[in-house]
Amino acid sequence: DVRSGKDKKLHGRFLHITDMHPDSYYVEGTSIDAVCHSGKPDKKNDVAPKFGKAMSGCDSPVLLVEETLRWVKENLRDKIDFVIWTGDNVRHDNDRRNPRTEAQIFDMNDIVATKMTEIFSAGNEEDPRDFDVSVIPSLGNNDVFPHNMFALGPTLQTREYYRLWKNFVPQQQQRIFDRSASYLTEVIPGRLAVLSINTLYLFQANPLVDNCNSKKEPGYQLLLWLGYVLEELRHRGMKVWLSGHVPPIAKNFDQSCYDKFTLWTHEYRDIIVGGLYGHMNVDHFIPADGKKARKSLLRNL
Amino acid sequence: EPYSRVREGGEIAEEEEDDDDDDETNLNRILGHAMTAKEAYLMGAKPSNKEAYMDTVRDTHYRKVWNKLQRVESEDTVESENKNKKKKNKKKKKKKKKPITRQELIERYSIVNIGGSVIPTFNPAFRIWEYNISDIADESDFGISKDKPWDEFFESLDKIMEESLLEDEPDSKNIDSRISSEGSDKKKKRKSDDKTVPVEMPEGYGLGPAYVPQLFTPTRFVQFYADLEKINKEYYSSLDESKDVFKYEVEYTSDEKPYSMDTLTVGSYLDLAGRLYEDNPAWEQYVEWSFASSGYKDD
Repeated sequence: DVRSGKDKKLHGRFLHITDMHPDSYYVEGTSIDAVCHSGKPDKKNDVAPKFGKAMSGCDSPVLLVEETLRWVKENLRDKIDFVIWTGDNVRHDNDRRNPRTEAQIFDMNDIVATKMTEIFSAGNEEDPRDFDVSVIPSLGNNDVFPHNMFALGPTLQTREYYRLWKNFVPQQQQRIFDRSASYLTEVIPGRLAVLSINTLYLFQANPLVDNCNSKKEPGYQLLLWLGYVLEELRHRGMKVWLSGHVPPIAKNFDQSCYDKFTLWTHEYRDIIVGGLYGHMNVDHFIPADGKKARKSLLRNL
Repeated sequence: EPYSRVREGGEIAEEEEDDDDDDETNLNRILGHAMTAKEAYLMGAKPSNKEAYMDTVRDTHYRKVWNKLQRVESEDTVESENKNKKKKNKKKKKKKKKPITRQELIERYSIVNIGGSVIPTFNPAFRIWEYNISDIADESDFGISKDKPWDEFFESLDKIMEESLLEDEPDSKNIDSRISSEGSDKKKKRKSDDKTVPVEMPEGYGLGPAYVPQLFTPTRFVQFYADLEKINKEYYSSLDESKDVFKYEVEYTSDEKPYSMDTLTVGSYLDLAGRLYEDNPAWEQYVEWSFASSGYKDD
């Protein structure tokens, strides 16, 4: 590690973790019908269990997230090189009696970011950016307020996330991060990078995204960033993983944003290793057709 | 270039039309799914119509890959078929799809990997990826960069992004003065230059780790999950509250069936997509794991 001057052993492994959704309102023994927040259960199947229940519609008990990260720490931490962590670190806004606030979203993100720092940092008090295992967080649609809505920076939210992620985002990228909430981390210096892409700027459910063709559109600015960064990485002979919360598939992105993003991944196939995303909770893969994206883009332009 | 190619070949144009029809159908199905998903969201995070969604993935994305895999021929065959077709096209437009090489097929795709979540929409899950580091282990100049520092690059990128925002302001004095100092030709050129559309990858650039096994090529993954029903049951049936019952287990790996991938290149993924389209038992296993072995079924 050129920055810290320390030797590091490469393991040839990394972790992708996503959509933790810890819910501090989760109470064991309450009613699943009341999203595990309150109420007396009607029947046995309606009881919120200690570690959470699959397919119930409830978010994660905080305990589930804590136990997950404890398990990762005890079993994987010393065997991996980096962690790609693709967002949504807050409960859903599905309880009318307890609507989410912006402060709650930031607070929970702060708690999870602190936990990730504790687990993967090198414990160097003089340099909080010194990590044994690099962590690359990206922004989820539930990590912003109001839900899904995220404007082009600099905004109070981009600044707040820089504050929360200051140990993860390289210092020289602060101004760019303020604009785009996206950044690059060299996980193997000079060789391998991971891009944390703020996919909310391409996400059609973000009311502030109309297309990726106008220069004032957040998606246009994000793609501008992506293009220059990819070209610089190519120039340096580096390879790169793409990462972000909302997967770049047609149903999620505005059409022009989808076409352009897919085309970038196609035309930089000499350096892009792959793309890792979250949001959909379903473990699967989708082949993205670069040639078709170019045709669609030309047709629509 | 694609425009002219589309206009040139009747057969390619037909393929385009097929794709467009598919897209329209897909869009309707996708919108239906999105609406259901929104309703589900309003009620909570309970999964809804996920089997239908996975079926759409199979019937659209994987089917298209399977179709193209059927058209893969050796390079020699493709060349001679193309020559023959040019001659025949002059006489009569044929419906048979053009053969393609495996290289052509693989190069047009990239893979979007979507991870299972910790939130128990299904069971909590995450993945460990393994990748090739064999060529880097013995390097002595590892990590030494001869390039300019990143701060310089990001400073100039910051300026580019700032200027780009100003360019769109027709009334801005900054823009007026900048454009007038550049001259009218440059002004014209700049206005039509969309930097968010990439130029084609230059010829002679080799395919990267996603396509050809090399340094950093992903080689294998291990999918972990926590069986919540089992964990909760064990916790409640245990007399000792301090007993550590919580653990993740290996759910599956990329080298076992139906994945059976010896490396995780795009080509291997496309072969898998083709298998999942045509092989029902393989598909069922894949879907079960997509839902983190929770036993989820659509209502």
